[in-house]
Amino acid sequence: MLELRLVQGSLLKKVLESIKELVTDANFDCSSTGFSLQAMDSSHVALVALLLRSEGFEHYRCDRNMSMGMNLNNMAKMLKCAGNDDIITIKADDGGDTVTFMFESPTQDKISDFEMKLMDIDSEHLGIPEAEYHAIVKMPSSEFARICRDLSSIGDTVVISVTKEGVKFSTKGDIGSANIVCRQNTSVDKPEEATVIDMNEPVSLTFALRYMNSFTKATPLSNTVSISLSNELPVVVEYKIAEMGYVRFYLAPKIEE
Amino acid sequence: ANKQSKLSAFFTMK
Repeated sequence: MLELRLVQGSLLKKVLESIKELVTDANFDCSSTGFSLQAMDSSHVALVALLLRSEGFEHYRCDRNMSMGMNLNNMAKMLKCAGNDDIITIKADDGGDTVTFMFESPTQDKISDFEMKLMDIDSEHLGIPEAEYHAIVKMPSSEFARICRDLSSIGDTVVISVTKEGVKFSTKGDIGSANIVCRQNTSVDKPEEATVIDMNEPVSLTFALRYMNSFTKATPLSNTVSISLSNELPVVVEYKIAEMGYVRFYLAPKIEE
Repeated sequence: ANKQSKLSAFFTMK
């Protein structure tokens, strides 16, 4: 038996909106730690890792570890039917082939339940080693989204370079080229507006903008984003989910042939 | 030209 009650149901709606473009079907894993997911895109270039810790739920009952295969588009369709202020409860029976999403309006005067069929998915879990990154950039998530959107109108790839001068996003295309440099800026009024660059070694990596733009669908989840870079390693783009966990996107770099 | 690498080049299958 599984029963997870999330008072801030809008978080789950936002999570689905942030990952459904990248991944079609995925297994949600439920354990005493929390509700999690790890899935790659169909080309095995990008990966999403989601964690919603059990402590973040108002009620969290998971009698035994469960893996539930869901089509994310269908799940998003159902969650769209929940109001932004609704409380969402996820329910499933052990060994069942359905999951139920229950939505309660804040005043308890409307209660809906939506039952969705589960599916069998061959999961391909990757072991992601803990890594020391050469550079970690923390910046406003809206700024990062803006940069990715702007650069994708010029080129297909972005070179992200971190030096002690700042972080540079560059692209080239048929019509020309563009460079956007963000300097460390910690003297802003609000901490979420700061750009903080934590660099051990200079790093420069090339990535497909198409994926970066897809990751920025998670912008509504967090005011800030952190971008962890190491030469010759996939980048990690992380959106923290307040008091609950995170959505992390991993993207393999483009490498010179 | 740059070639798109795959995640499997960096991470191992569990």
